[in-house]
This record gives sequence, structure tokens and C-alpha cells, in this order.
Amino acid sequence: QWDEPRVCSRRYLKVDFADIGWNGWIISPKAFDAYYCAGACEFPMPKVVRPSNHATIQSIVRAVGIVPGVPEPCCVPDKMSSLGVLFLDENRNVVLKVYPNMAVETCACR
Amino acid sequence: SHMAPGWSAAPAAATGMRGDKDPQPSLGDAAAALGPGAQDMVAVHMLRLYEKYSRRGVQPGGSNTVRSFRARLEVVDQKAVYLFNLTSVQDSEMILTATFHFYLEPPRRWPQARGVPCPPARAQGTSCRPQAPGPPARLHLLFRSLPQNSATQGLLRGALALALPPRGLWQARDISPIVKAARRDGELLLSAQLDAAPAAWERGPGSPRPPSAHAPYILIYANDLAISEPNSVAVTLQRYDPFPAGEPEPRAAPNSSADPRVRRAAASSAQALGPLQDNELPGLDERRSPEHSGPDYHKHELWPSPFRALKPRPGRKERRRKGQELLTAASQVLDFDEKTMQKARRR
Repeated sequence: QWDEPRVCSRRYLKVDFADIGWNGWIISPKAFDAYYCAGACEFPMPKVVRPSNHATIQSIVRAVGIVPGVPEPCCVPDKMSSLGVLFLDENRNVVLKVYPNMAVETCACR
Repeated sequence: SHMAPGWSAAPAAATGMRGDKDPQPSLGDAAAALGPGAQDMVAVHMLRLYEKYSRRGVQPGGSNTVRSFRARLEVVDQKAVYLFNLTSVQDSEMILTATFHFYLEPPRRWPQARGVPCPPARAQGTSCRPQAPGPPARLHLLFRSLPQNSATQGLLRGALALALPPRGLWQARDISPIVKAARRDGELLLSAQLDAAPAAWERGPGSPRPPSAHAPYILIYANDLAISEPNSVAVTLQRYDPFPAGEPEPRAAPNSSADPRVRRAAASSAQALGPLQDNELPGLDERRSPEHSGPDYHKHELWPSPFRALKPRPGRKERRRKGQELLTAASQVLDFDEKTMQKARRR
């Protein structure tokens, strides 16, 4: 991922449930594209990082340096999508649950 | 073959299953993913729902949870009674609908009427219904609920009138009021019994056909109000306790965990401590077994480490000298010569 941009953006992450030890009861999916957000939210923040108004102000305050200890805004998930998971409950009955906010669609500086 | 009519019989309003008529060529493979013994109708049905709603990105029936419940067969007064344990429904799950899915076929002990001749007047062109004595035209399906650990027969929650199909058929009925009332009263053990038991319901464990293949099941569509709360995925899917009862805590014996991933993580942390304690080169010795201490640097060619990749390449003379040192080295501990150390001390 050396070639990925330094600025806040969505990065690829595939999560295999076997890697986190949940494959014993999750029937499907075995893995899914979760993605993650990473990168800098440096001043000045471009529109592409979709800064909130608060993040813009925080970024300016930090750049001016008048208030010590104010960090950069955080690069965090903005829009997320749900994921249906088919699994066995404790009684070995099959359950389908649609979990919200399981995969990142867009990132933003907030 | 016999399963197909059962799907179309499911009430679309309750299950949102209109799309189930879509071709599903991979269902056999999907059911096989559940493992042997689980390739029953409820597993196939749940896989269909999962595939449908994963593909289209909609939630099943406007809900975010579908729970299936397999039946446990018991014989009471020579009649088959199917028991459903609904106790796994969580308090946060608001039940929207519940459907009862079952397979009915004409009993074999009653005479089959296929050989009965039609009256001569109707014999041409049209099919005729048999006039031979057969099973009752209508059956009643009785639902009772009872609290856990109860020996009583249970409270009658409802009865459904069923028409006996001319051939084996999967059917579905909406039992939402029954399940909701049972839950409201805290009686989450539900029994289903036919008032006249056809052959399909009388099969016991010794029957040639696997009972699970035709056993009835219940689907509950619910809206889990807690699913949007933080960490909801871990509440339902993370099932291991980091400090299980009866086992020592990880800090007491980091390598004693039954979980290979925990064990691997512990081993990694132990390796990470190694170079700090024994002055070994970090990254060079990652794959060596503890008992192996010989000077075999050539093996590290197989496992390029960050350390080796980033180390500046020495000159030819230096490489030759280093090669000789490697042959005689007893370990991979950095070996400073005495002159260097003396200089360092003077400085």
C-alpha cells in the first residue's frame, strides 16, 4: 500500500471470519470486503475528504497553533453499508441477521 | 421435486418470498455448506433468504432478523407432536411475523384411489375425482404453548384448518398471533399437533426417510432493536470468553490457550521480547525452532525479513570476512571485538 494516497481515503480490507475465530458458527459469508479509512486530514483539507464544518474549524485552529494540543481531524468512515450474516445460534438453529455499518463505503475527515 | 410446491405455498406477505421463484442453481452447494445432517428444508429456506437479501440489499420483510426453529419430534398417545423451543428469541427482538412450514402428504394406509375407474359418462376428456374412501378432507393443526420445564400439556393457543393435499406438499401458515401471544405470556415452548395424523407426521426416527428432511419448522421475522447499538455484532457473534472459567488467565500461562490464534499471538509476543533480552538480531531468527541454534544463515534466504531487506549491502571484502565469521559463529548474537569495546569505553 505504498502507492496509496497520504490523504484520508478508503483502503481495501478483506475480513475472513476464520481469521477472527468466528468461522465455527458463521455459515455465510466466509469473508467480506470491510475496507477501512486511513490517511491524513491536514490543513488545508480538500473537498474530497468531505470535512465536516467542525473539522474545518479544528483544522484551522490547529494550523494557526494558538491552542496547544489540538490534533488533526480524524479520518473516519462516513457512509457505511450493512451486511447480512447467516449463522448458527447456541441451539444450532440457523439465524439471519442484517448488521448495519459493517463495511465502509466512503471516508471523511471529522 | 416435492420441495418446490412448498415454496410457492408460503404466504408472500408474511415471508416476502415472491422472489423465491427465482432460479437458485447453487442451492445444493449452499445447503452442503451447512454440513452433513443439516441439509434439511429449513437450512435451504434460510440460505434462500440469505442469498436473496444479500443480492438485493433489502431486509427480509422489513426486519433485520430471521430466526429458524427446528422441530423436536415426540410421540404422545401414538400421535406425533412437534416441539419448538423459541427461547433463543432475544428480548430486544420485536416479533413482526411468524410462519409455520410443514410437509403434508396423503397417508399410505388409506387406500389410494388412482385405480378407481371413472363413471362412463365422465371418462372421456376430463379427469375425475376418486370416490373411494380416503382421509378426512380437513385436518386441524393445534398449537399449544407451555413454559419451560413444565410437565403440563400446555395452553391451547390456536388451531389451523388444513386441506389435505392430493400429493406431498410443503405448505406455510401465518402463526404470528400464536407466537406473539405465547411470548407475551413467557411460554416459549410451542407444540404443534395434527388432530388426525397422516403418515407424513407419524414417521419416527426409524423411518427410512430422514425425519429432518420433512420435519416442520418455524420462521420468526423480527426487528432487533439492539442491532444498531454499539458492538451489537460482537454481542451476538463473538462467542469466546477471554477468561473462561476453570482455566488459568492468559498472563499466568500465555501459551496454554486452546485457541491457536491466541497461542500464535502469545508466541509472537514472546518472540518480540527475545531480541531485547538476548541481543539477537531482530527479524533474522523468526522461523527457527528453539532447539535449533546452528549457524545456518542460508536458511534465512527463504524468509526475507524486513531487517535483511533494509540492511545496506556490504562490499565484497566485507562479505567474505562476514562469511568466515558466520561459519564459526556459535550463535547469532552480535559479536563486538575487544578493541571496539575499549574505544567505546574510553569515549
